[in-house]
Amino acid sequence: MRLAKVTLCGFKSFADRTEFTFDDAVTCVVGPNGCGKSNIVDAIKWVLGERSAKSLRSKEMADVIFAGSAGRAPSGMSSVTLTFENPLLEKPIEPTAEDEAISDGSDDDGGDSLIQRSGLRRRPLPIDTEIVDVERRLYRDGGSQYLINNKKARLRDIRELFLDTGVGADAYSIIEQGKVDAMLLSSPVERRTVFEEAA
Amino acid sequence: MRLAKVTLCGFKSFADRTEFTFDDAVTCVVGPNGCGKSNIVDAIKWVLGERSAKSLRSKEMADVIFAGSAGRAPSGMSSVTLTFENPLLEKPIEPTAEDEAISDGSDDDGGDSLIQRSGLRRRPLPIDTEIVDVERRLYRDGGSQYLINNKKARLRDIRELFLDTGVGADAYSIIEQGKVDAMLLSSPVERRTVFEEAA
Amino acid sequence: SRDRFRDVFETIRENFAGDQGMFRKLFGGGNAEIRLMPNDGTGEVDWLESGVEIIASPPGKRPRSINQLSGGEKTMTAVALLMSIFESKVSPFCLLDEVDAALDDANVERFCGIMQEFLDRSHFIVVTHNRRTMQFADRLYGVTMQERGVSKRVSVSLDQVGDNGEIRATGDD
Amino acid sequence: SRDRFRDVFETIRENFAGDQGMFRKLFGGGNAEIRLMPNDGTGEVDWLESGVEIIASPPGKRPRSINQLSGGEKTMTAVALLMSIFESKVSPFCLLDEVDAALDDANVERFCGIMQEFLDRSHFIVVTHNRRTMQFADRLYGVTMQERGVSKRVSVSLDQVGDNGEIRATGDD
Ligand SMILES: Nc1ncnc2c1ncn2[C@@H]1O[C@H](COP(=O)(O)OP(=O)(O)OP(=O)(O)O)[C@@H](O)[C@H]1O
Ligand SMILES: Nc1ncnc2c1ncn2[C@@H]1O[C@H](COP(=O)(O)OP(=O)(O)OP(=O)(O)O)[C@@H](O)[C@H]1O
Ligand SMILES: [Mg+2]
Ligand SMILES: [Mg+2]
Repeated sequence: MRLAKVTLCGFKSFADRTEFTFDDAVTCVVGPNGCGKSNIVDAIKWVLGERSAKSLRSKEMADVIFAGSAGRAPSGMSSVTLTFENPLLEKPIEPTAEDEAISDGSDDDGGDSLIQRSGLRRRPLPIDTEIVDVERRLYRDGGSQYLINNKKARLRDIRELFLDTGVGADAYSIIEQGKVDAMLLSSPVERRTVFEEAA
Repeated sequence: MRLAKVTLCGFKSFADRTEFTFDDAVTCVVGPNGCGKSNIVDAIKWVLGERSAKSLRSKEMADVIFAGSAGRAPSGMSSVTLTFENPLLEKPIEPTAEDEAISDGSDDDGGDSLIQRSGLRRRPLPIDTEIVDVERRLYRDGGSQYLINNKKARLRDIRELFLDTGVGADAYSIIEQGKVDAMLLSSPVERRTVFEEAA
Repeated sequence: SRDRFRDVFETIRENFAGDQGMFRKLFGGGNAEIRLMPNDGTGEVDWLESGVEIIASPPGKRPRSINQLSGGEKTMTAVALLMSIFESKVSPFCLLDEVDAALDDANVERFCGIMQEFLDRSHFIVVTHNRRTMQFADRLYGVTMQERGVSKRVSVSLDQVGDNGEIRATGDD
Repeated sequence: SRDRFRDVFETIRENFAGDQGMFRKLFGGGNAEIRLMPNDGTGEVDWLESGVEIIASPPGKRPRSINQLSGGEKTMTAVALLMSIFESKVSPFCLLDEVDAALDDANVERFCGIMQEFLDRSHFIVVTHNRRTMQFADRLYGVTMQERGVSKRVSVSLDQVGDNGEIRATGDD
């Protein structure tokens, strides 16, 4: 499973729809100070379910919507989409005990759950499509949505989708600007959580 | 009044006596990671009276003494000297009310105070010598000393010497590695102290 | 969950501090140690509660706690720890924002060398101002604000990038 | 002491946020504001107690609180504040340890330009890995550990320094 692309529209300084594809092993993002490089990192954390405005360097969540500039009016909505490749596995995976437990629970609320946890898993993500699009939207009036392959979802579904993959808003695999030492400098007990996450 | 030179001996990674003279307007210190550049900044803070080991990146004060290396034994003492030029002023300065208050107090303990606060001031620092050497020493057995022009002094004397000059261990004019944003990111009340210091 | 934590902890510790571990690779030698801190009262290690302590000694130096390392040494130790965790549980992508800001040339080389080891299992998205890191990349994206306040993506080749991340002549997308 | 604080505060505010102030010089335009925060209860400003708030808007951007600026913008705003305080009360020397780590080329130029304004009143001791900052210096000192674990000072000229602070051929002292 690979992160193939990120699409930002109306997110922070990205007023226009902008796509970044990641077809290569190493992709570098460069540019002068204040141009929007770290906003891309914020965008990826946001769509993966980040709920704290502070950890997106904002006062409140509405601050992620393009606020206008000298020549442009503010946007009415902010949207970020992550596109993952989800190819067929050579050998399907047996469901773990955890998978069974989750799939029993999620049918309760009757949602036609997009995510198929029970039964053999034929792809890295528990959705039977070649491509998986995960989107988050926020409207000026405060309304917000998550979408998986263009179908309405909840934050819980996003979490379930990525369970055990190492992908998440506060996963160890996202290091924000100026925070590389944070893993070392936190207290011994906080340091422990990084190990727990990997467990 | 200029900082003309700093001399380190047995301070952190500077096992041997090492001098850095600052005759030019801008002096740059360069070199690979971990070679001792920030130790020079720690040394200058230390001799100006820094009392917190933590703000010298150490667990306890004895950690500033050269701890030995693959090929060397630990040092028994750590010493840092700052040398200031203290030329005659074109026009002597009248003592301020603060000066009078301090000079009245300091005679109490009978120290032949090196520092002359009362009367006209003929040089930037209240000592009547062309050069002023300020030294701090720490011995492995825990003994420590301050010296001004090679005469024993106390931390109070160091503070008094530099009163109102903007020179000090936690002055705004020393920015440690990674702390340039600290002035901005602290709370509004902490930010206030920087302004108070300059007052 | 206690056993699970214990297994992961042991794996990461080996990945980090072992003879062929990430610490020695990134520092070209030296030693490191990760251990759980025994409980003050009982002196026993508690797999479910104890905090984690890291001791590092760069080559030729005495062992020191993390706070006593230099800026660059801290960054390299943090990268070594990150890559040790990565080795025990790779994530599909790794996003690094100016992680190389404090590093000198030699350390930037080693940093790129370590990323190299993971290219068969994951991919990296790296924000940087450092030319050497840019040279390591397969693809460069420039982000500029030709229109003030509005970010735009431009295609960039290495020779268009200045010493510290400036994009000289923009290639329009 | 209240009046004294008030005077200094007004001076620094003017040095920082005025039309010819440090903020506009370092950002080549834009606006900044420093103000005392009124007390939650009374809504009054208390010269002896109130905290200080800083609002900054780089050119062409809307005013934002400090946290919403980028890494490089924060550094430049902090340097502008430092130099504003410096202007109101110069200290005999200024010691900066890798202050330019997050800056791109254009901002490093402006940073050097600001230091230039103070050379008649003070002198600067700057630790840096950035070649452009080194070029600005009158004198370079190299610090190396030829003997592992022991720091030594070497004389260095600019052409001996690599892209990121490495000292190539050492000139003995
Ligand atoms: N909602 C918003 N609308 C418009 N612009 C925004 C919004 N939120 C943040 N910004 C702008 O984005 C800019 C910050 O961008 P970012 O932090 O990504 O810069 P950067 O490229 O990482 O720079 P550096 O190299 O200094 O780290 C700020 O100047 C801020 O004004
Ligand atoms: N008491 C001591 N005795 C010997 N060495 C010490 C002592 N205290 C600190 N050191 C060493 O000094 C080194 C740190 O030096 P310093 O922080 O000055 O490096 P630096 O040149 O600033 O590097 P960077 O470019 O990474 O910031 C550490 O590696 C540490 O081992
Ligand atoms: Mg950034
Ligand atoms: Mg340093």
